[in-house]
Amino acid sequence: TPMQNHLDEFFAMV
Amino acid sequence: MFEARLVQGNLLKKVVDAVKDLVTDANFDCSSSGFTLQAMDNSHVSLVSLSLRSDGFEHFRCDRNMSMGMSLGNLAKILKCAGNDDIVTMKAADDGDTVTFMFESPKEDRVSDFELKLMDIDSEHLGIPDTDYAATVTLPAAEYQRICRDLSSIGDTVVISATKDGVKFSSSGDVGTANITVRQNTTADKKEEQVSIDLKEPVALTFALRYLNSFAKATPLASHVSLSMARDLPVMVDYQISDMGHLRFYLAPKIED
Repeated sequence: TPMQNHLDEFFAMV
Repeated sequence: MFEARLVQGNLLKKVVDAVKDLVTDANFDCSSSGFTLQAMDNSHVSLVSLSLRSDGFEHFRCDRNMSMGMSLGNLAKILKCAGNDDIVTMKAADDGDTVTFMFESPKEDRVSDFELKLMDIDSEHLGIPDTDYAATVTLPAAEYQRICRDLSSIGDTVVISATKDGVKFSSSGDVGTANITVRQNTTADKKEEQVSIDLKEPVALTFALRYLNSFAKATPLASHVSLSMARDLPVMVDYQISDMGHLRFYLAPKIED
């Protein structure tokens, strides 16, 4: 089953 | 001093109603260019990005950049007290710990003001990179809302697959399986029924429906919504707010291990 990713993996804290 | 006067005051109510179930407390950032909000839901799976340009307000003054932390639930309660056609004015002193909302009826025969205590919220600002999306689908906002609602009764995830023939939303669960295909129809006689697909290459992504459903609470804000997708990247669900800016949502995909 596909795992839910989190936005922190795609967008960096600025 | 921050002061902003919005003639179409109910726009603020629609924005807050669209995001208050996804984000509980958030910072509204004010600068001379406008009024923005960026916040993730508690699970960091989705992000809301609001941008209202200062030139969309009848009057907009922001002497010093400021960040106003608010409980969106409390803000929604206050905005519920505004009449649908009221003019809404927000006011906050530079170093104040409250923000005042003034509601004026169109005939100016009823004026009310509500003061909301501001909160200290540590703002975690994310950089959203410009993305060269493989596909951008623009469809009536009500159609998107209906697809999300219908598929939610079938399963809790949806595969969105964009090809040149159209965009297919598929879901399966204990009930069974469902496929909803929407085809491009830029020739629809009524503009609000138009569906357009800007496809660079076919793309298919899997998402949790409960977030896509939550985004659809923004439907009253715009006639259309755009879904922008790229392989293994968050989808951008974009509601353009006419003459003012946008309310955008980002949702991380579910990816096979």
